Amino acid sequence: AGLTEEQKRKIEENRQKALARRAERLAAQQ
Amino acid sequence: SGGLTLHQTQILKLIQNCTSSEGISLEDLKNRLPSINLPTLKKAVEFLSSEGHIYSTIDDEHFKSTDAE
Repeated sequence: AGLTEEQKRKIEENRQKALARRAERLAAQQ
Repeated sequence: SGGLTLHQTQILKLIQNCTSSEGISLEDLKNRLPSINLPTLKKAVEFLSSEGHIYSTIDDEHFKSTDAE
């Protein structure tokens, strides 16, 4: 799709934040 | 799977199967899962996001999965 560079940057930022939340939750379950 | 409810699992699967870069919209999820009402759908999406399974993309109504790619 025709995403702007700014949109791509924001999406990647959100992805990294989600991965951090996921890692946090998994660590809390250990 | 992984402590998720049936609804959460169904929603996550649809999000995971979406390959477009902007992800799947809340509207698409609603249309593909007509048995789930909108408040339940929104709550499940919020939960999946808080757990880091999914994230919003171009706006707060489009989602992609962290498990995809």
